[in-house]
Amino acid sequence: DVAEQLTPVLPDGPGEESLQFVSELKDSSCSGAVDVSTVWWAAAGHRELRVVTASESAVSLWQPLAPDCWGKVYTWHLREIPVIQIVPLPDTCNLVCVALGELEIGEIRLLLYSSETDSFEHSLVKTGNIKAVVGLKDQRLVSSSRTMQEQQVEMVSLSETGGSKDKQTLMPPEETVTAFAEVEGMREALVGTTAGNSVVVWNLKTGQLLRKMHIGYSYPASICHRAYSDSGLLFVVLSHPHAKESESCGSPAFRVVAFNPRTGRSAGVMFCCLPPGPAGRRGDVWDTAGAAVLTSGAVAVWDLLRGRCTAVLPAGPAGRWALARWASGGAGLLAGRCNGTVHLYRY
Amino acid sequence: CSESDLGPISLNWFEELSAEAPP
Repeated sequence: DVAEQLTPVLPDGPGEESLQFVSELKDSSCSGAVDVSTVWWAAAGHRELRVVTASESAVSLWQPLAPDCWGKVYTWHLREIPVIQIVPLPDTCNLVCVALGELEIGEIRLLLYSSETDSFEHSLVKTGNIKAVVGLKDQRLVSSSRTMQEQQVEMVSLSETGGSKDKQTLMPPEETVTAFAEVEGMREALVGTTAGNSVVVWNLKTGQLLRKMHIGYSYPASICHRAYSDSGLLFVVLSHPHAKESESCGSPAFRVVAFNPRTGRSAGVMFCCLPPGPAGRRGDVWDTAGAAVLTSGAVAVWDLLRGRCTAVLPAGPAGRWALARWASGGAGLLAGRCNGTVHLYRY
Repeated sequence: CSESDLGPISLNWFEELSAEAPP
């Protein structure tokens, strides 16, 4: 039924860009999947893409053994505080970053293999009332945390051994930062969204807060996913988890907004709608593709440049999808069910 | 979107804003 309902939103059918099933990974010991991701892992002079799965109390690393066959390499048990999410570290090898907490993130940990002790370990990177965290290229991690009095925004450079090499304090905006996104192709630029529905821009090298630009009142509580700088404009991919469905344009899943950082003015560029009916949940963006799990248990994929839905994974008889994440380096889409099943699709 | 909507555009906005913003 779900597939039939969703078919009309794909004007040209699934087409070339539809998802091709590659392989399945089944974690029979998983009692409730909370996140899935990929990590580059180097061992014995060979670098490969591995899958990372997380439940509240354990994070597992999976290795490709043969076509369509995954084997669990190791499981880190984290029993004191529940795991909330895996924080992807783009281009980083042999390091998995996880956020733990109850309702909010209380600590960030690195999971790694230590060749010195020939064992898998985990180390604490940060504690506090952490509101947002993002992993950036070159093993950098930015987080915002809040005390009663003030907000702290900080970037740490991570070492291969799980420590922090270097720290840079970023100037905090007055409003709480709710999400960060790296700016494609600009190593020293970072954008964030705030609780007051603004986009802020930092210089990561100097820690300066360069600009605060209001998004507008139409879509409150916007979350940034990705940004691109082109022709003097900053294009920011936003999602609106709390936006209401409207008759004219349906429920917004992702919006691409162009900001002129010089003037602070903005204009909507592209608008991706959820299929009629189902509301959206967590979304993920890679390059110019967006994916989100719908409340119906289906996964929808959008081409953010053309503003159209390009593929839908219906919930199907095996169950509802709970997670949708893009794999590193364009390796495809990971779709996960609560029971620990993960499907890898080529996109 | 046009320049009239968004105001004057600068290709070096990052460097310019970094030079103008408080350290």
